[in-house]
Amino acid sequence: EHETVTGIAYSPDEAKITLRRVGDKPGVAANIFGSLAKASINVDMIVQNVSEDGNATDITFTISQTDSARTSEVLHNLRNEIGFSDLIADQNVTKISVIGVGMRSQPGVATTMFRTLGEKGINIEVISTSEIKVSVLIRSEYTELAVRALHTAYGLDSS
Amino acid sequence: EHETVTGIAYSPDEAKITLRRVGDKPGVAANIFGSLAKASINVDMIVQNVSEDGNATDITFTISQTDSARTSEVLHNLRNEIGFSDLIADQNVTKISVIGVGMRSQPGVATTMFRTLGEKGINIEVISTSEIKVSVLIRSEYTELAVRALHTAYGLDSS
Ligand SMILES: C[C@@H](O)[C@H](N)C(=O)O
Ligand SMILES: C[C@@H](O)[C@H](N)C(=O)O
Repeated sequence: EHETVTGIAYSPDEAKITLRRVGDKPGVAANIFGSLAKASINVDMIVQNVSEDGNATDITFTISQTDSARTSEVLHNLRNEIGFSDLIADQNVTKISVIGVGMRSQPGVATTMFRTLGEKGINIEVISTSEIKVSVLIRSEYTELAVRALHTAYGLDSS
Repeated sequence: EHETVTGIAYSPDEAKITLRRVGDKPGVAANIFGSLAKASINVDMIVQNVSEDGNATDITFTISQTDSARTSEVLHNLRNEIGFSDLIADQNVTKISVIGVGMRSQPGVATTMFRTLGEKGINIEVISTSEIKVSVLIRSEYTELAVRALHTAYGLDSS
């Protein structure tokens, strides 16, 4: 996997925002992220899973910690329109990414990341992937442990 | 945004698998994707959102439709170990991605995608993003409508 994985990136200065039970119908995501874009708030990762009941689902995204208060404000003003049940703002997360190439054809890369974190007792709270990046959110206190373990796991230790 | 977004990709031959209520504790993701890797099943996107109760959460991922039956089999054999409440296999999805560069600093790119789909009445079922790609899963029947509308929205129509 040396040739596949080129680096580990981490950003402890992100905050995560979870909107619980937003209406799962056309136009809701546009309304949420359109309002954030209008407020010049940069959004990094966005994760939405399948609705359980077909009516509502959760959306989680990350922003910089400095934008967290403003983000909550923008979204609370939208609450009647998009209808979420809760907004959870969480500053104590770190986004960790394994970066590489052609990872879709390398099923072991994501597994190695998950296994490495699991063996260190680090819980994976959010997952979002692409062919060149496997990103997770973990508690910030585990950042150093996670980054060191991942460097070792992917053979990136030696300079 | 012309310079930012370079193309629209879509893959209607994917199937999505959702595991409802897997144990949200270290090692579970490793077990799931380790077993799939061992069975040589290539996984494309993986999405996991924050657990609501701290005990369990859902994991959704996509694979090729031809691997769907085998995937269900592998995971059902793991059921006691990882403890999901339901496995939902869904062949009628298409993954649509807006591809570009430096999209984190372009809050409008994801918004344009969501707004374009919303205006066509297309529901966004799953979202997973990175700085170079905004990916969603929609019902396959909307594929052509979505792809055409997105090409127009990002000014990619003229050859
Ligand atoms: C929840 C949100 O993504 C909604 N399904 C939409 O299409 O906008
Ligand atoms: C659900 C799964 O991601 C679990 N939290 C783990 O760390 O493996």
